[in-house]
Amino acid sequence: ASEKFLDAFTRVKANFITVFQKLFNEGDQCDLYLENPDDVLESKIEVVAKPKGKKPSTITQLSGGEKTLTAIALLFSLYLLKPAPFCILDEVDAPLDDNNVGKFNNMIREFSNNSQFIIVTHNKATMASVDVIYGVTMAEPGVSRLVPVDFRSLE
Amino acid sequence: ASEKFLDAFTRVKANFITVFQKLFNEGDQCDLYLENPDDVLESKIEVVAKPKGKKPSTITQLSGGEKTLTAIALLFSLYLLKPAPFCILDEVDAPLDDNNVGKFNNMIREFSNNSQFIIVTHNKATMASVDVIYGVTMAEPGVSRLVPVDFRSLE
Amino acid sequence: MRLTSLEVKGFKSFADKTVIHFNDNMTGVVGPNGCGKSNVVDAIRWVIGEQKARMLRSGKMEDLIFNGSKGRNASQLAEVSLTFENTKNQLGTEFSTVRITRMYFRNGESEYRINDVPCRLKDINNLFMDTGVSSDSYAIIELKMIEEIISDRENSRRHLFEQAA
Amino acid sequence: MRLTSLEVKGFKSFADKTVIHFNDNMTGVVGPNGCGKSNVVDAIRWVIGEQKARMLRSGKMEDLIFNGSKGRNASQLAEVSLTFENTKNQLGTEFSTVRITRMYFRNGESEYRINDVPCRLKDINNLFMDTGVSSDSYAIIELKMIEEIISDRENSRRHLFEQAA
Ligand SMILES: Nc1ncnc2c1ncn2[C@@H]1O[C@H](COP(=O)(O)OP(=O)(O)OP(=O)(O)O)[C@@H](O)[C@H]1O
Ligand SMILES: Nc1ncnc2c1ncn2[C@@H]1O[C@H](COP(=O)(O)OP(=O)(O)OP(=O)(O)O)[C@@H](O)[C@H]1O
Ligand SMILES: [Mg+2]
Ligand SMILES: [Mg+2]
Repeated sequence: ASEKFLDAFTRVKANFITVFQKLFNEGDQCDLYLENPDDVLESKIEVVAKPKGKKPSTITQLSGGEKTLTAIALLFSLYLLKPAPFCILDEVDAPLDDNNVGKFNNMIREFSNNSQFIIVTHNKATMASVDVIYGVTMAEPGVSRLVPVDFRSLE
Repeated sequence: ASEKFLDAFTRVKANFITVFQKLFNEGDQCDLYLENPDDVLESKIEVVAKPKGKKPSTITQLSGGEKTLTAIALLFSLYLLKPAPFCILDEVDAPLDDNNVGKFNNMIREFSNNSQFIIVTHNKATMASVDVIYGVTMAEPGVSRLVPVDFRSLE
Repeated sequence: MRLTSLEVKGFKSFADKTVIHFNDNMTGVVGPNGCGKSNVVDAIRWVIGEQKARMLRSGKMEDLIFNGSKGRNASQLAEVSLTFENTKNQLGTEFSTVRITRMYFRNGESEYRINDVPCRLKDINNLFMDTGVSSDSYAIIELKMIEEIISDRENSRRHLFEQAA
Repeated sequence: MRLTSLEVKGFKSFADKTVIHFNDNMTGVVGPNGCGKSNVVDAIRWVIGEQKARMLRSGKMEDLIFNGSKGRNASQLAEVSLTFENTKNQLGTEFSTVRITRMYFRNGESEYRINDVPCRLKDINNLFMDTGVSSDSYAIIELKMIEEIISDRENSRRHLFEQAA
């Protein structure tokens, strides 16, 4: 059991570094390690993230947007280990600036060759990057309905 | 002490109803009440929010945007009781759709006759509604600098 | 395995039967605050087996049933179905099209079905075994999870890891 | 009372002396993720007296001092000053312009000043008595507070209420 875990851990770590550097910048330092390597099956998983030129002592010092990208990098590195047939993202792009929304959407576009993505968003750039859009409305107060949406007339 | 508190509570409640109906819709039901009116100085403060046509049993059932607007309505109703000389808002508009960002900015504009507002945002509509904009950049990696910004060339 | 459609009726704010098709690789869901977008996400989490009302932003399972509005009475039943194509034979069954259904009645009874045949929750869990599909999977990402992962609240990193390993 | 300017040097990511003027009623602060916007908010919370490093997203007070970057060494001192016009005589002093300063040295020493005269934290707190200005005031609103107010974590509604009452 611990061999299986260690093997998976090493692959996720490699995925994490690749995804992190795509979302941040080439060459940015990041790492995943086991807090207590002697107890592989119980140990906490530690995350190190040092975006361009910064030296945060822990990831809690990162900014809102940097925390979001770091957490997404970890989730996507797990996804790359075992791609789920579909993924759902609920307003995950909200804390990101325009530049990072672009990188994020490009990555999802790549993954969408393997899996289907359902993306809830208020961000216009994200709306422009999906294949089809459903609008949810409450024309009748309190009752939700779905309408296929023509992108040009949104919100 | 409890009279003073009750007097303040009644005024905040009245403010809350006014602000809530401006951010949501005229006539939407909302309320503030003391969970334990016999113990005024220790009692928890309960919030009721029922946007147009809905019957949420508690405010935790509201949507992300509705929770944000409800919490803002409470904070602003405290502000109206004792207007602080300045207010700082850090990306509070992120969960809001375009329509609610508009209502939110209009309200701040009204309050800004009494107090100064410092607004951190990624939202273009909010950027357009402030008087002056400062851009923060890290041209040198890891080192923040401030630059006055010409609105047209943003992000 | 490909998602083809989600049918929702009487679940949260979806009083009437509503269908969303997933024919494309990237489907966007948009709309004003409070219109019901996250309720669609809750419907998918619920139909694949979520047991804790708290994970569906509710106090008890009964809160999942449409509780009425200005012009409508409350529903008596919440019903959600999710249909897949079993391409690549990933699912633990030989059917080429699989439709899972979950129902919850106001009297507290609940029912699961696979292709309209009543079954147990265990059968639905077996169906998705080893596909990465589960109600607390790393593949359903909400903003609230970001803070939990960064501060590793309740050892959430380890928990997500074990879903994938 | 009107804010006129904030000066930051060696505080978090602001290695060099940086000044922001508040001549208008609504000042916007914009920029890419991680550039230092929320650090400006932390600087204001800190200079008006915040004592808990946790409220400034830090483990210990030393984390507030610029800790270096690729091309620079760490600073030895974090220094922030906030200048006000004492219009309407709201502040507990007869000066028409008030400048509060807070410094923190790597050796753990900290210093407070009002108009460049050393003083205690208590003097700064007295200055703002009854104005609604405090480091945990209802007037400094971040997204994280929204969830705390909705779920009333640690009785936060009551706590905010008492600031205003
Ligand atoms: N059982 C129920 N019956 C009727 N309405 C319900 C029920 N449960 C939740 N709702 C309503 O659904 C609404 C929330 O919808 P949801 O959270 O999906 O919004 P959203 O589209 O995600 O909005 P946002 O953009 O703000 O996140 C709430 O207003 C809530 O009152
Ligand atoms: N003591 C310090 N020395 C140097 N840099 C620091 C220090 N403390 C924090 N930082 C850096 O400041 C950055 C965070 O800045 P901040 O949180 O202000 O970003 P932001 O502009 O608010 O971004 P976002 O839009 O993502 O919220 C982090 O990258 C962090 O590494
Ligand atoms: Mg939502
Ligand atoms: Mg920030």
